[in-house]
Order: sequence, then structure tokens, then C-alpha cells
Amino acid sequence: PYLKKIDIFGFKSFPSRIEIFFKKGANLIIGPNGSGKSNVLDALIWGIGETKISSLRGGKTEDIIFSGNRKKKPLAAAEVSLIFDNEGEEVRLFRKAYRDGESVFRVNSKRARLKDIVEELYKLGIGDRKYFFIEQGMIGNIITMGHLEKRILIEEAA
Amino acid sequence: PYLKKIDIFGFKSFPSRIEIFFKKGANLIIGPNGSGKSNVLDALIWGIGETKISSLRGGKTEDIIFSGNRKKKPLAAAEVSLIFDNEGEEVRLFRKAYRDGESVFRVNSKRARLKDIVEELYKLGIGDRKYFFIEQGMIGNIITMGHLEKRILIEEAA
Amino acid sequence: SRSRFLTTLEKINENFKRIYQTLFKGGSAEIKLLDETDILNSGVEIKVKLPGKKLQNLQLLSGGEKALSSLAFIFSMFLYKPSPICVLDEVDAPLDEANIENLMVLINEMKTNTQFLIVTHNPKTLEVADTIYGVTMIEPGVSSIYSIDVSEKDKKIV
Amino acid sequence: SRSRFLTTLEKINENFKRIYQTLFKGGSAEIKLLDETDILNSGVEIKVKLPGKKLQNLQLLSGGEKALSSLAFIFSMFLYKPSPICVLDEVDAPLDEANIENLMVLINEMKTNTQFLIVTHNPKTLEVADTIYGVTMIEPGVSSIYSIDVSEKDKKIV
Ligand SMILES: Nc1ncnc2c1ncn2[C@@H]1O[C@H](COP(=O)(O)OP(=O)(O)OP(=O)(O)O)[C@@H](O)[C@H]1O
Ligand SMILES: Nc1ncnc2c1ncn2[C@@H]1O[C@H](COP(=O)(O)OP(=O)(O)OP(=O)(O)O)[C@@H](O)[C@H]1O
Ligand SMILES: [Mg+2]
Ligand SMILES: [Mg+2]
Repeated sequence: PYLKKIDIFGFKSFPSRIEIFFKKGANLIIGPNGSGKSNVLDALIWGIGETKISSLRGGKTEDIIFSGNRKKKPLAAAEVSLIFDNEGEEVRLFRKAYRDGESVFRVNSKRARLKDIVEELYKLGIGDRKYFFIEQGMIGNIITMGHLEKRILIEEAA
Repeated sequence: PYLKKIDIFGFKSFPSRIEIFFKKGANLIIGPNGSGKSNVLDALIWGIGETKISSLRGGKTEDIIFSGNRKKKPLAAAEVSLIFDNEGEEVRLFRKAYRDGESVFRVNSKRARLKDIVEELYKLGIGDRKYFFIEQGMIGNIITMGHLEKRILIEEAA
Repeated sequence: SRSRFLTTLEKINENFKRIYQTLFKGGSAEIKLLDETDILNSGVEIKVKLPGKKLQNLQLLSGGEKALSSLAFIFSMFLYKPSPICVLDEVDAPLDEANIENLMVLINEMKTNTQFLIVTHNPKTLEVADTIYGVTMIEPGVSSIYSIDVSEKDKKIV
Repeated sequence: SRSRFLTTLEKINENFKRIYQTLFKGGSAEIKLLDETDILNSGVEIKVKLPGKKLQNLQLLSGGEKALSSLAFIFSMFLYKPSPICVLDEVDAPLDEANIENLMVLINEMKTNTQFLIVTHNPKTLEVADTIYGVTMIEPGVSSIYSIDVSEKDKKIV
């Protein structure tokens, strides 16, 4: 399976709907400082069910919803759709959150809970993001983490 | 005043005596990963009296002394000389340490203590390194330190 | 259970040794239990020996060596339990050109089975790209995305 | 004493505003007391507004924006109590080309009164050099230093 498309609307610096089609192999994302590259990755991480707002570099839940700029007002909600291609069959994961913090999930357009999202991801072979996602700035710290932390990483992979 | 020269012998990856002459203005240091660039900066920080071995990326005191390679045996001591030019007058600071951890200091070739080194640096206008030295990998963390930490930084600058 | 943990540790260690060779073009590395007599509680330690250098404390590694060692560790666990997707946010920032090339060799190998999303500012990393997306803020505060033809990859300043 | 701290804070804040303009080419920034009613104990907070963007939580800044804001903060204290020497170890790693240029403008200004030691892997940063030293390990584990003529700076791959 692979990630075919991500749809972002109202999440962080994306006030209008944006679609990004990815290919198999290596998809490179470039651009100036502060342009929104890490925000695209945050949208992916949020879309697969991340619940800790600090892992999305936010302080409070609404930090992930577009907060406005000179011309545009803050939006009321953020939504992300992830479309995976699993051997030709499409799996669509959808998440929407309002400023009060509640998230609405959908799997293939049917209302779902976070637990269903995690289950679909498990079927796709997508587990804990610490094994497949290296956040910006963290690369130097992994090797010097403590002995017990390293053990837990290996235990959880088992 | 400015740093005219640094002499390194037996410190980290410098088993034989090396002299580096610096100029006023911008001195750039380049080279492959692991070649010894940050070690040169560590030599400078150690030479001005750093006492915390962890600030030199070491675990124990002897980590700063050349530990050997395929051809060379570990050395018994590390020494660094810093030669400052202060309006034409030379100020020489010297530090040597043996594997048991004791440091020997000299100011202008006369035996001295750490406190004398700090005093000479004060006369040169060199104070706490947190105001003039940004360690590798730390640049992103400074702005997000806590409110009280920021206050202490400003208080100590006063 | 005990034996499951040990088998996992052993498999990850094998991956680690192999990946280390690819990334560092030599040297040796190992992931092992800190205390073999206490399998259930022992921490896990990583020992590395860089090509031509002695075995040393991980703290003494350079910024680039730490980053590359961290990548080897993450990928050794990733390959034990592969995910269809791998996301890297500017992991090449501390690396010199030669080490970026070594990393690209590894990614090229892995991308037949794994989809990569890679954010970078380094033109050298673009060489591994199958697709390239540019992110920009034409309107301040609003991210927009455009696709870049892969044949343009050597012209793109990032 | 109270009034000394306030005067220092005010001077550093003035530096910060000015440096921010140089580095970000616009926007605004401020260092202020968290609680004006409790001068003796209050923490200090930094508020930044990037060009064209809204005032926001520092956590939401991008990697490059955090690095540049951190540099502005350190330099604002540095200029309050200037040291003859300033040491920067790969502070340009998270920055794109445009922001490296802005940083070089600032360093060019400051280098008339301050000696800089700058470690970098980025050819763009070399443009500010008055001297260049290369560090290498011809013999593994042993650092050696060679001088590079400044006129060669655009040929040097780092
Ligand atoms: N809720 C939000 N509403 C509007 N804008 C936001 C929100 N959250 C973050 N941003 C914007 O996103 C920007 C950061 O984007 P991001 O971290 O993706 O940059 P980047 O492209 O990764 O840059 P770098 O190369 O420096 O890492 C911030 O400057 C901020 O203005
Ligand atoms: N006591 C010591 N004896 C011998 N070698 C040492 C000692 N301490 C550190 N080293 C060596 O120094 C190397 C690290 O050097 P340094 O951190 O200066 O690299 P660097 O040029 O800054 O690289 P990077 O660009 O990756 O940051 C290590 O690989 C290690 O072999
Ligand atoms: Mg980023
Ligand atoms: Mg270094």
C-alpha cells in the first residue's frame, strides 16, 4: 500500500482546500523557511489519529486550525483526508475538528471512531509513528537516548 | 581585543601540536562530518576555563584527552594555549590536564589558578559563554526556553 | 516474553550492523543488552566504532555522526517491522555531501518497498526524488503547493 | 536592583526589535515582562509577528523561523554586553538561502567590532569569510588543519 493523496482544508496554514498527489518511491518537499512543509507532514500525522497536540507543535487544540492572516479570518474547523491505495483498493481516512476540540472521524465516508482509524492503519501496516517518522530537529538526539528508552523502543517493535 | 592564535596538543582529536592563527573579522571553519571542527571550538571553550565536562560533550574528564587510534596510543595529557591580542599587547592563557583530572593553568607563562584566567578574560571583555557561543544543534531551542530561564539570561547580562 | 524480546533484539541488531556498513562505509556497530544476566529488565546500549577510529562514548560523536547513527538505529527497527510509508523532515541538515550520498544509496534501496516523504533544503538530497513538490507562501500566512518536474531537480535551489 | 533590570530589559528589547527587522526584513518582535505588576519575580516573554503573518505562539514557528528568532534573541543580548569574540557552530543548518543571506548581512555589520568563529557546511555562509580553515582527517582519528585562500571560497564544497 502507499499514500496516494492528502487533502487539507483549514489545517494550519491551509485556509483553502489543497490536494497533494503522491507517488510510490521518494516524494521530495522543498520550499523556503516557514512556507508550510512541516505543516503538510503534521496534517498527515494528525490524519492518522495523533491525539497529543504538542506532537503537532501546538499548545491548545485550536492551534491546528487556520488562525487567519491580514486578509482572511480564522476558520472554524480543520479537516484532512488521507487516501491510501492498498493493492488497487482505496482506503479513505477523514478527520475534522472544530475549535472546541472534538474530532469527527470517517473511514471510507462512514462515520467512525479513532479506534477504527487505528484498525484500518494496522491493516495497511502503519503502526506507531516513532518507527517511521523523524521530526524536524530530532535526528541528533535519538542515538543518545537512555538505555531503558532504547529497550522500550525495541520491546514495542517486537 | 581578538583571538590571535590557538595552540592545541593532545586535546580530543589533536594528538600532535597544531597552531591555528585567526584574523579579526569572520573566520570560517569547514570540513567533513567528524573531522574535528567542533573539537576546535571545544578547545577554545576549555581553554577559557570551562569546568563542566558535559559542556565539552564528554562523560568523564579524560574524554577530552586524545584516546588513541589504530596507530597512536592514548596520550597522558591535553593542553591548549589561547593567545589574545589586546590593543597590541599579548595575553597568553594556558591550560593542561592529566588523566586524573587536575588542571594546570598559566597566565602569560606564570602559574595561575582558574580565577586568574577568569579575571584576565574579564579584562578582555569575555564573560559567560552563553552570550557569545551557540553550540551545534542548540539554535532552535533558545527561543522556546521557559519564561523564567529567559529572565535569568537577561538578569545575568545586566 | 523473554525469548521474543531476544529474537527481536537480535534481528534489529543484524539490521543495524548491515545499515551501519552502508551509511558509514566501514566501521562496526552493535545493539546489545547492557546486562546479559537480567534479560527482563536490562537496558539496551548501542556501541559504535567509526571507520579507523576507536570504540567510543556516543556523546563524543560529532553532530553528523550522531545523526547518521540515529538514522541507522531508526531504519534497523523500521526494517524489522516495515511500514508502507517513511517520513523524514530535514534529517540531512547536519550531514556533509558525502554522507548525504551514503544516505541516498540506502533510501534508493529501500524505496522499492517503502514510500518516502522527505523534506529538505539540500539540493544533493533531491537526486533521490521521484516527484518533487514546492511549498510556498505567495500570500503571507497561506501555503500553496506546486509540482516540479523531476528533470528540473538539479536547477532547483532550495 | 529593580531599575537596573528594567533598563537592561528595555535596552535588550530595543536591540531585539532592530535585529529582528534585519533578519526577517519586516514583521515585529518584542521582549517584555510576563507580569508587569511583579517586576522582581516575573518571567520574560518573547512575542514575534512574522512579516504578513499574525502574532502567534512560538511553538508554531517553523524550524528556520525558530532558529532565526533565537539568533535575534542571542545577538540582542550580545550587543548589550558585547564580547570581542562570537562563536557559531552550524547555526545555518535549518536556514534556507534567503535567510542565510539575511544572517550574513547582520554578521557583516557586526564583524567590524567582533571577531567571529563560524563552523558551516553551507557554501552560502562562506561568502562572509575573511579567512577559511579546512579541517580534515587524513589519518582516521587525527584532525589536521589547512588554510584556504578566501578567493577560493566559491569553489569549496563543504
Ligand atoms: N493554526 C495556524 N494558522 C495559521 N498559520 C499557521 C498555523 N499554525 C502554523 N502556522 C504557520 O505555519 C508556519 C510554519 O510552517 P512550517 O513549520 O510548515 O514551515 P516549514 O516550511 O517547515 O519551514 P522550515 O524550513 O523553517 O522548517 C508558521 O510560520 C505559521 O505562520
Ligand atoms: N578524546 C578523544 N580522542 C580522540 N578522538 C576524539 C576524542 N574526542 C572526540 N574525538 C573524535 O572527534 C570526532 C568528532 O569531532 P567533531 O565533533 O569536532 O566533528 P565535526 O567536524 O564538528 O563534525 P560535524 O560536521 O559532524 O559536526 C569524533 O568522531 C571522535 O572520533
Ligand atoms: Mg519545517
Ligand atoms: Mg560539529
